[in-house]
Amino acid sequence: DKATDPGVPEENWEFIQQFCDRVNADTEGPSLALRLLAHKIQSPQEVEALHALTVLETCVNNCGERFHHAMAKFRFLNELIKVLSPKYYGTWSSEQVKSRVTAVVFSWTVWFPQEVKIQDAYQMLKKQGIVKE
Amino acid sequence: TVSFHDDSDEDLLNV
Repeated sequence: DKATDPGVPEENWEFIQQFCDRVNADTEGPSLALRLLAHKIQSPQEVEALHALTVLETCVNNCGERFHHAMAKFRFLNELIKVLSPKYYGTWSSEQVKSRVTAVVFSWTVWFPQEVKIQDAYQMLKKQGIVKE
Repeated sequence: TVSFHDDSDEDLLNV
């Protein structure tokens, strides 16, 4: 909650670092963190969702292979897809949140070309016209 | 502590 506090417009790097440390300290850390972050990224409060995306990207950079393995599952990718889809939360989330989610998934297709599920998820979004460019 | 590693997954959501 402290790492994604919507009452604070600036990123709080100290709390973000503490979040990453806890992810790394626990065997179940990556899967638990991703469930929490998915929930926050789906928040209708734009600042909370944007903070959660920053935390997610920081974890991708700092939490290593176990985190990458968990985030490359459809279980988590589906939660990001829901933010973009008008059938799910697409009408609640702001354009800025949606464009950052799209950019994050696209960047993973580049940085993790071996993760087939990320490629599948992104191709599906393009095929359905949800990602246009 | 014994930890159960769940390696299962869901299907890709159809939007």
